[in-house]
Amino acid sequence: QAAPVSTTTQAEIYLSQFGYLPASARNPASSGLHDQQTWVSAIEEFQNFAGLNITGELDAETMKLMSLPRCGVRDRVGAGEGRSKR
Amino acid sequence: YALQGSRWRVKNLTYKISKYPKRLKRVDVDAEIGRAFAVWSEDTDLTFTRKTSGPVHIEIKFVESEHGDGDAFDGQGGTLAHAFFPVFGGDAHFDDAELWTIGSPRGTNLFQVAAHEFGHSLGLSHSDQSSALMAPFYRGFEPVFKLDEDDKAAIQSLYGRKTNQLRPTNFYPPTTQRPSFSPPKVPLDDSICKDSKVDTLFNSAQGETYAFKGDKYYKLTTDSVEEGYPQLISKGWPGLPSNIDAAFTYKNGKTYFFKGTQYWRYQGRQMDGVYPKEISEGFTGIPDHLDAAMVWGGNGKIYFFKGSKFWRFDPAKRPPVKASYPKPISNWEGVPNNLDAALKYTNGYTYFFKGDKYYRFHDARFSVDTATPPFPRPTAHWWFGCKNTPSSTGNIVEGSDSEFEQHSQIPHADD
Repeated sequence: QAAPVSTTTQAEIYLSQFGYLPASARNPASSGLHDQQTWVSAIEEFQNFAGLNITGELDAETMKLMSLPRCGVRDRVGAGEGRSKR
Repeated sequence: YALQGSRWRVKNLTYKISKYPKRLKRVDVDAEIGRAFAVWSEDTDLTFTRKTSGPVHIEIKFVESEHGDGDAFDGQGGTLAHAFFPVFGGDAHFDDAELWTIGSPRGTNLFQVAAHEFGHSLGLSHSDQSSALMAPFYRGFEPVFKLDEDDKAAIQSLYGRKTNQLRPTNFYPPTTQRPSFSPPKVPLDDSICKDSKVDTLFNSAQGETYAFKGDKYYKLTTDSVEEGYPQLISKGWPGLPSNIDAAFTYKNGKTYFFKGTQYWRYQGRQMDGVYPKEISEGFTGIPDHLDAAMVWGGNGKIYFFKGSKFWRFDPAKRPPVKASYPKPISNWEGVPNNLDAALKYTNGYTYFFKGDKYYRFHDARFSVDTATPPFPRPTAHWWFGCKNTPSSTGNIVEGSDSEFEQHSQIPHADD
């Protein structure tokens, strides 16, 4: 069973997996190293994309949506690891 | 919708299921995968042919955990499947730890997930429209499937509209001449034909297209101006001034008009609050006296154009305009400076207008489209249905097919 998202670390991995945070956030050694503004901005961007209230906080509604079954393709294509087409 | 940036050069694609799921019968899987591909051929000329051996465009596998592409599956729930964009091969992988089901609310519906994944295989990214098939989250079993308009627009922007539909027997045959009983409608007030430079063009939330010029506005049909136009802007949008600089309708359904240092917001034809307001207040980081504005189909963000520069505005971001803006319009390959208007049209293409000419922009290639006749083309003929307009680009003959009929063709063989 895939684990639901219930901690900051899991959310961090999720946001990195789907292109909202740099891929390095998936590496346990470097997780938690990004600044607060990057973190809030990533949460906001995910909330905006998913049609949630944009709070910038890892609230229950956000974690609930992050725990839904979904497609494994990144939401933000080209973000994080490389350059976008443009 | 959002496009990844690549697409297949051909429309007749092949696929192969090289590893079947462990819990379903092969014959059932074949049928469901076929149905899932058919979702994308309904509104385009795409065809999908199943092969059982040899090289194919799209290879399909049901696998578990780490399966060779570095993106391991995570067991039941979580990620269900992933697929590669055309530029990366188009293959689709399904997590075989899921309980794949057919026509049942139990488990995970194979057809729905496969149709979504094949959208990626064809070049579509995730949509932020929750009703779209290309939204990333699994919505549970839906007994009646209907492709969302957002998905239709997305796939047609890459592969064009369907051209091979069976026509009713009384349908007149394709011709380069307009039928004599349906002449192009020329506006009764043909001032727009004599001077087709416009102030702005925009789509309403209902998908109607309007052109503003001076104190008048025109409602456009697919190839000309609707009868009964022009009308006065002051009557159509009470409280709105003449000589608008730029306008667009955002995904919230509201239309924004810009003039000088101010902007107005309308819900349909009604002013949506106390306006005008200063652009510097509502659109921080955007200059006044704009040339053009639009919501770009490539990413749904708002773009403003002035002189030789453009700004990208994302209301969800703080600040909404990144420090890296403005950027040169020359980044939009082939688009000129000092625009009059920009429009994401209902056919999925982006259009730029300057003087009496317009440019069609190819979102996926990120450059002005190549076509015959070439762009820029005269706006009067192609947008307002005017006859015998001067054409610096040549080859515009009276009665030729309209701009919009051409979109049902494959744009270019060399894409």
